[in-house]
Amino acid sequence: NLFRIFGDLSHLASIGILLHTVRSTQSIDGISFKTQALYALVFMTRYLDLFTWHWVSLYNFLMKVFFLASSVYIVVLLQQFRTKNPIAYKEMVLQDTFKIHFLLLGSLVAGLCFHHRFTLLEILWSFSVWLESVAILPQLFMLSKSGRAQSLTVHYIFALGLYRFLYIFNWIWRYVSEARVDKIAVVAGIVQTAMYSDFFYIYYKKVIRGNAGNLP
Amino acid sequence: AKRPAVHDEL
Repeated sequence: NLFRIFGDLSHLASIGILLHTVRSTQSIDGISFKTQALYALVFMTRYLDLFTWHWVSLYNFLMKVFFLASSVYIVVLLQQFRTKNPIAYKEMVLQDTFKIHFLLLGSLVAGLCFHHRFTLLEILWSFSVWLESVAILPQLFMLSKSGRAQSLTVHYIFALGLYRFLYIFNWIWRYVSEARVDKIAVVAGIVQTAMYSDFFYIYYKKVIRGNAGNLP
Repeated sequence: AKRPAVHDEL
């Protein structure tokens, strides 16, 4: 359905925006390394079914490979700044202070409590869904602490939030047309979209209405 | 509503 396609395209766009800007400006100002590392972990634990011959479709396969490869590539790209631009790297590390072990532990507990089947793959899948729902927090925390946002970060978060928002409509669509519902994905997806709601409000004020100014 | 048998979403 269209919500799903545009949701996935929006997700692709967010990665494209991030990669393009980092590569063309050679700047990592405002990007949370922790959020990017968490996304790499999300895709590594979710797409293990790539190795189990669980074929869904070519679309599904190619997207999984892309998300897995691009998330790892972004982590490597950011790590290269460690030697390439140590000052910028150090600045990022100093701002990137969110304690992610709570997110990891919380997602692990949620994965162990809520899953479709008690198998390693299913628990890791559930862990990845819960972790994805909170993985943006270090980035949002960094944004609110610095009080100013690079247009890169703002557009990146907007595209990512739009992807989650569209997925909710995709689930409503699928519930109506296929009577299909994945409770874990839906609950985690709503949690994740809620994470962005404050950001959407700021984005609306700042970008759409053109109010330049500091973020609260 | 039925539960998904496979994870066909990303």
